[in-house]
Amino acid sequence: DYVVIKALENGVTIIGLTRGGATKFHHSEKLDKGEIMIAQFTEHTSAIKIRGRADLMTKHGRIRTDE
Amino acid sequence: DYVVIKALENGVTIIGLTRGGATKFHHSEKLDKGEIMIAQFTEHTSAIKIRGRADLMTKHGRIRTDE
Amino acid sequence: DYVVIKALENGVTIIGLTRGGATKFHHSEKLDKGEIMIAQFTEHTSAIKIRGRADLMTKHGRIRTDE
Amino acid sequence: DYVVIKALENGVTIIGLTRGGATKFHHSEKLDKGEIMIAQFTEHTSAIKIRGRADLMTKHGRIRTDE
Amino acid sequence: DYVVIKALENGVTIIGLTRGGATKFHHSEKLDKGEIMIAQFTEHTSAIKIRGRADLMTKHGRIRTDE
Amino acid sequence: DYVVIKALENGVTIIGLTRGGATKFHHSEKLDKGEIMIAQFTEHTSAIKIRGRADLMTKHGRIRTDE
Amino acid sequence: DYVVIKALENGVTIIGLTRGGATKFHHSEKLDKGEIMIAQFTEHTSAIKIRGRADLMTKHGRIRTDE
Amino acid sequence: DYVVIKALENGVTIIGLTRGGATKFHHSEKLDKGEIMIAQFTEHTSAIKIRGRADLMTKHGRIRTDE
Amino acid sequence: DYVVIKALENGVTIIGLTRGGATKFHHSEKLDKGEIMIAQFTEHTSAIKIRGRADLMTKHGRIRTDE
Amino acid sequence: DYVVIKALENGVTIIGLTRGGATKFHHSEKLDKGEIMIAQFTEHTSAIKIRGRADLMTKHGRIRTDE
Amino acid sequence: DYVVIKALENGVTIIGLTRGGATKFHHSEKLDKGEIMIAQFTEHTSAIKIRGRADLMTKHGRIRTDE
Ligand SMILES: N[C@@H](Cc1c[nH]c2ccccc12)C(=O)O
Ligand SMILES: N[C@@H](Cc1c[nH]c2ccccc12)C(=O)O
Ligand SMILES: N[C@@H](Cc1c[nH]c2ccccc12)C(=O)O
Ligand SMILES: N[C@@H](Cc1c[nH]c2ccccc12)C(=O)O
Ligand SMILES: N[C@@H](Cc1c[nH]c2ccccc12)C(=O)O
Ligand SMILES: N[C@@H](Cc1c[nH]c2ccccc12)C(=O)O
Ligand SMILES: N[C@@H](Cc1c[nH]c2ccccc12)C(=O)O
Ligand SMILES: N[C@@H](Cc1c[nH]c2ccccc12)C(=O)O
Ligand SMILES: N[C@@H](Cc1c[nH]c2ccccc12)C(=O)O
Ligand SMILES: N[C@@H](Cc1c[nH]c2ccccc12)C(=O)O
Ligand SMILES: N[C@@H](Cc1c[nH]c2ccccc12)C(=O)O
Repeated sequence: DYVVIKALENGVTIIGLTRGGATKFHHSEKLDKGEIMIAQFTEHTSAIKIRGRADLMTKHGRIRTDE
Repeated sequence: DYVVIKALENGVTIIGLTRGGATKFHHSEKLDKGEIMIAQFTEHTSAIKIRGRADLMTKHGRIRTDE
Repeated sequence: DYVVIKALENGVTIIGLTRGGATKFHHSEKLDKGEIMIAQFTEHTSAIKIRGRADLMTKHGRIRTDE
Repeated sequence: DYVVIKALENGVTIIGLTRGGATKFHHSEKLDKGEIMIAQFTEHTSAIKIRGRADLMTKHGRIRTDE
Repeated sequence: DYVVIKALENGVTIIGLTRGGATKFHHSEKLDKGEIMIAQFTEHTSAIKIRGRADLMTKHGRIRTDE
Repeated sequence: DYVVIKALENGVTIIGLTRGGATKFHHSEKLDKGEIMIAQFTEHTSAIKIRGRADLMTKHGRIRTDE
Repeated sequence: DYVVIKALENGVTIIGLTRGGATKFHHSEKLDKGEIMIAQFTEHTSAIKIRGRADLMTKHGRIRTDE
Repeated sequence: DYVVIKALENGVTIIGLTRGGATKFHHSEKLDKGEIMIAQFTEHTSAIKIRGRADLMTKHGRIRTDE
Repeated sequence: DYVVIKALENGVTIIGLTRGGATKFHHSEKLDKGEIMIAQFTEHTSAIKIRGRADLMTKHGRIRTDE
Repeated sequence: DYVVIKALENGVTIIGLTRGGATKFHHSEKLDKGEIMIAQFTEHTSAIKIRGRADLMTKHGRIRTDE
Repeated sequence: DYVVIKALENGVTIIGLTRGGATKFHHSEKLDKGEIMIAQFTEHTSAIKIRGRADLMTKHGRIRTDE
């Protein structure tokens, strides 16, 4: 499955956390205002962290980081 | 499947509990206010515990820790 | 599948019962007021028991232990 | 799949019946008032019997033993 | 899949009929008033017969033997 | 999948027809008024015939033989 | 999958057509008024023909031969 | 999957077209007014053509050839 | 999956395009007014083209070529 | 899965982009006004591009290139 | 699964990010105003980034980059 993240400001960070016995950051994607990232869960990514003002759409509903 | 957790205050803790015959904490992720973690259940994580004021979205509905 | 349990008081107990020919308690997790546990059924856990005041969300609906 | 049973009085009994050519009681779990058991069907349990005042939630709907 | 049967009187009988080339009764479970049986279809049971006043819940809907 | 048949009179007949190149009656179950049979399709049964006044519930809806 | 056919007159005919490179009638079941046949598609039957006044229920909806 | 075709006049033709690199008519079934054919897609049939006045029910909805 | 095409004029053309590294027409079926073709996607057909006035029903909805 | 494209003008172009490590155009289908193409994703096609005035229907909804 | 992107201005960029331990851009597709790209997640693409004014449709809903 995938999630949809839209940056509502510059410098929003989308972090992929490693799948497995350890939990580390393996990638950090910067989004500027108005950019959208559509990201899957994968063999390498089993958790995702979002920093900054963003709009998130998942199968469980829609939520904003700031409201 | 995955769940969506949004921190409503600083220092919210998302704990992954081990899958298997034993149940221990294998990872503890700190979230500051407004940060979101989208976390799957995995080969290593079969239960998740949330401490602190947070908004949780799962396939069974939405719930807040504090209300 | 998983269930969502929110503790409405301190000292709520979430017990995992063993899968297999025998039925014993293999783990007992304490939750304090406002803490949430999201727990899967697993190779080791085929039944879950809840003691104390709690709010439970499952695919069959939502129910409280106390009302 | 699993079912959700909430005890409405003390001494509610949740009985697991054996899967296979024979049908016997392999486990009997006591629930006191307000306790909840979430129980799967398993390799060992293909039928479940409930004695006492209880509230049952399954995928076919919700029903009480007493009403 | 499973069905839910609630006895509305004493002495309700839930009969399991054998899967296979022959069709015989392999088990007969007695339920007293207010008792509930949640029964799966299994390797051994491919038909179920209900005698007595009962409330039945299945995926096709709910029906009573007496109304 | 299974179907639910409730007898509305005595002597309702539920007939199992054989799966395979031939189509013969392999079993005939008698139901008296108020009795319910819940019957699966199986390795041996690929068609079911109902004689007598009955109420039938299937995944395509509910129908009575007599109305 | 299966279909439900209720005869609205005597002598309704339910014909099974062969699966395979050839299309022939392999079975013809007679239904009298008020009788119901619940018939699957099988290894041997890939088409079904209905002659006479009947009420048909399938996953695509309900239809009568005569209206 | 299957489709349901009801003939609204005599001489309706249901044609099965071959699955494979070639597309030819392998069978042509005649339906008289009020007859119903319930036809699957199969190893041999990957397209179906209908000639004459008929009522068609499929998973995408219902349509008549003549309106 | 399959689609349903009803010709609204004579000489409607249903073209099957080849599956694979090349994309060529492998079959062209003519439909006259009122004829219906129900066509699957197959090992040989991964795209379908419609020329002429027609009514199309698919799982994404219904559309006419001419409106 | 497949998508449905209806050309609203002459010379609409439906381009198939290659699946794999490289992303190139492998086919370009021209549609004239009123023609419909129903196109699957395949072993060879993992993205589709549409140029020109067209009406698109997918499982996520319907959209026009020009409005 | 796939997503639908419609460019609302010239020079919209659809970037495919690599699946695997590393996260790099493997392809960048330019869309001009009114062009639509329907893009799958694949063996090579596990995240997609959108730059520029665009309308996005996914299974979680519809969103624009600019509003
Ligand atoms: N490495 C962890 C990452 C993770 C996924 N879900 C989590 C929930 C809580 C804590 C960590 C995680 C795992 O694959 O299981
Ligand atoms: N180690 C346990 C963790 C667990 C999952 N669900 C639970 C419910 C109750 C108690 C413990 C658990 C297991 O994998 O099964
Ligand atoms: N050990 C039992 C636990 C259990 C699951 N569901 C139950 C219902 C009733 C009683 C016991 C159980 C089993 O795996 O089957
Ligand atoms: N031993 C039986 C238990 C059972 C399941 N469903 C039933 C229905 C009726 C009677 C008995 C049963 C079986 O596994 O099949
Ligand atoms: N022995 C039969 C039992 C049965 C199941 N469904 C039925 C319907 C009608 C008659 C008998 C049956 C079988 O396994 O097939
Ligand atoms: N022996 C037949 C029984 C049958 C199933 N569905 C039918 C429909 C029509 C006639 C016969 C049948 C078969 O297995 O295929
Ligand atoms: N023998 C044919 C029967 C059939 C099924 N669906 C059809 C549609 C049209 C004509 C014939 C058929 C087959 O198995 O394919
Ligand atoms: N022989 C063709 C039949 C066919 C199915 N769907 C079609 C659509 C258009 C033209 C032909 C077809 C095939 O199996 O693929
Ligand atoms: N030969 C192409 C046919 C095709 C399917 N979908 C398409 C979309 C666009 C262009 C061509 C196609 C393929 O199998 O992939
Ligand atoms: N060759 C690419 C095509 C592609 C699919 N989805 C995409 C999204 C963005 C960019 C390219 C693509 C792939 O198979 O993965
Ligand atoms: N290479 C990464 C790309 C990725 C997918 N989802 C992500 C979420 C966050 C960061 C990176 C990613 C992976 O396949 O897992």
